[in-house]
Amino acid sequence: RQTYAIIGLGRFGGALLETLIANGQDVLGIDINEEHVNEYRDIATQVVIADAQEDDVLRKLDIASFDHVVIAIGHNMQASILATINAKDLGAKNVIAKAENRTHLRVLTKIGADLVVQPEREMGERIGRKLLAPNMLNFIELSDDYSMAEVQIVNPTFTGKTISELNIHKKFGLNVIAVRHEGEVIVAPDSKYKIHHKDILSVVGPKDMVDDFDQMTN
Amino acid sequence: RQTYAIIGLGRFGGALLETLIANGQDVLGIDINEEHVNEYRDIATQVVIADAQEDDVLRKLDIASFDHVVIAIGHNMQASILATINAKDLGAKNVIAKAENRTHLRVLTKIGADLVVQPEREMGERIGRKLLAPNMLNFIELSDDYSMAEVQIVNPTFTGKTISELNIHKKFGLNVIAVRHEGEVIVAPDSKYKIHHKDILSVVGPKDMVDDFDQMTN
Ligand SMILES: Nc1ncnc2c1ncn2[C@@H]1O[C@H](COP(=O)(O)OP(=O)(O)OP(=O)(O)O)[C@@H](O)[C@H]1O
Ligand SMILES: Nc1ncnc2c1ncn2[C@@H]1O[C@H](COP(=O)(O)OP(=O)(O)OP(=O)(O)O)[C@@H](O)[C@H]1O
Repeated sequence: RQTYAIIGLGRFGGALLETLIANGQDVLGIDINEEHVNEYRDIATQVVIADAQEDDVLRKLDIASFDHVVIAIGHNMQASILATINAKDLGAKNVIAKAENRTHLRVLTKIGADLVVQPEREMGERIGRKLLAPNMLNFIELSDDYSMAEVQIVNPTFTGKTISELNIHKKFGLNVIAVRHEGEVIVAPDSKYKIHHKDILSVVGPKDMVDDFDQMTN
Repeated sequence: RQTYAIIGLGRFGGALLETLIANGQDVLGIDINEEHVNEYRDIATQVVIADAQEDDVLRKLDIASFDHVVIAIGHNMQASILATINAKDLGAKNVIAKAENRTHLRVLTKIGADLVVQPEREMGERIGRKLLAPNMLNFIELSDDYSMAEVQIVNPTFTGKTISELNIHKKFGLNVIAVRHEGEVIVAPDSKYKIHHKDILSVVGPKDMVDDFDQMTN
């Protein structure tokens, strides 16, 4: 169990707080805006109304004692930067900061943020990739050359055939590591497993082969 | 190759546009703000300065002809809602809209958006999960019970042992589907593979076992 301080309870900081609380963690929520603090009063372990860019606020909150500190302040770039450098100077071990744009990101990195996130840009890329490969429900890039992906089978020529009949390993160089059929997952399916319409195959192999397989399942 | 119209070239819409262009797609960028349009003039296939909530703007742009339409307008909820309903009424097949908050999401869903995203909230959840399992570099939830994850090995008691010696399959019920060693990926590694410090194992199996394994590799 670890301790977390979330500074800035907007949509990003708020969702982060809720995720940690749902997983049984101790979370302190801090915001300058009373309404935002009140939204999380009954959710967070504790909440504080404070201006995080003021010198002694973070010291009084003993910010260095938290395992993780998240600076989720958006529009007020100055406040985000000052809170970040104060948290690091006071000794906070792991400071994650949200950046408004690439210049803000460079400042946060230089002043010592351990991780900088750009939620809007990163989601823009994710949704872009989702639109490019609509049958690829999820994927993990293992390296520049390999990936692991969930591919939904909607091509009628695939349905009714077994994994070995489709020759997925020989044709695409892919390992089928799991199949999801109507919500039920079979790990390491038999090569005689017959594929049904809308089954979701989890495959691993060369990235371009995973993309080709996704295109073929259309 | 598909056609895309991105309405709203802020951070989310802009990153989405760049991702599609980087993947060879035809993208029309639309924004009411000339500065934002100019940022993408040399990147997008084509750009237009226009107010997307005006009745005949989307019709004149032949919005129904695009395979995918993304409404990436933020603060102006009215413009986002009007652009979305106009795009659907004109016959756009796939309309993805960004929501400012949960009420906005409900409106967009009711008026016919095919997909609604909340970038800030979704990234807040992702970063929350990342903080909860710091050695889990990536994961895919296959179902309520199963997941696939990349787990980095930093526990010295694991290093120098083979996959079979660690009994990962018997102890955790997990299949090791790949190993990344210094950037190189080995798919379906031999059970005699000796694990090195900082190797990344891709495993698949019951979700709670994946979490236990992640905790153990600390
Ligand atoms: N100096 C400060 N100290 C503490 N909290 C602050 C400070 N400045 C801003 N905040 C809070 O940070 C939160 C997020 O900031 P803001 O709303 O400006 O950004 P945003 O990018 O729209 O956020 P999000 O995308 O997470 O909704 C707000 O709840 C705001 O009240
Ligand atoms: N009626 C409109 N027609 C076309 N574009 C619009 C309209 N209203 C707003 N936009 C554009 O949409 C873009 C995104 O909107 P805005 O900046 O309000 O939201 P945001 O939530 O901060 O965006 P992001 O998080 O993507 O940066 C801006 O570039 C803005 O100019």
